[in-house]
Amino acid sequence: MNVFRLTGDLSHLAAIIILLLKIWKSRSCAGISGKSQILFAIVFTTRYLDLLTSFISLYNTCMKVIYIGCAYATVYLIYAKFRATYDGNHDSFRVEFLVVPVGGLSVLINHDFSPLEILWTFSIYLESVAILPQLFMISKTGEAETITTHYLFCLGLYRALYLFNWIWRFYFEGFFDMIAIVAGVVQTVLYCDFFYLYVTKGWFSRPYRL
Amino acid sequence: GLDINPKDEL
Repeated sequence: MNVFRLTGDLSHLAAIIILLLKIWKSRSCAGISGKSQILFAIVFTTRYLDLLTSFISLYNTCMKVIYIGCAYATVYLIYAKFRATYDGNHDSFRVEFLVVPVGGLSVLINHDFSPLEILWTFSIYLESVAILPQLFMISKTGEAETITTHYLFCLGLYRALYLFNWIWRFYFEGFFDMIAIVAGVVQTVLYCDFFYLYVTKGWFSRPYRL
Repeated sequence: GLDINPKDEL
């Protein structure tokens, strides 16, 4: 464990909690892409199946359980409890254009052709594009609530910090996973436009406008 | 050599 990975995980946890609390407290999922949240639930489910097969550390296990629990709770709030506030018209990204190519790629390019490894690879590739429906929805509505921008900032920051974690681990531990690194770079690049606006627009004053 | 991924990351 290093400072980049720890702050990255905490940033990721913060994003997940921010979103869940925002929906729960405001009793509304307006402006939130349910499709992205479903994709994240799939990402965690396919990546954390090793919860059933291997124990790495209490921290690792706890975080995985929290991530999976919060992801499904968020999906439940959006599609069940507060479905009346779900803005389906603007959440119109065709996720099959993400899932099918990612599924195909994970079968073609992976470290090992075993079910668990292919599912892990699928989750790594899917996570790198899972935010697209949310960014697409914001571009369609033309704005985002301030709290949603903080959620996106923390979510984007987490994988950026992981990039530094991988540099650290390559230098100090000789650890190197090309699949995770390439997907992590793609994932972080997708946030660049948003990061620029988040930093330059000083959103604390008005809603995010493209 | 470079280790294979121990999958110890979240």
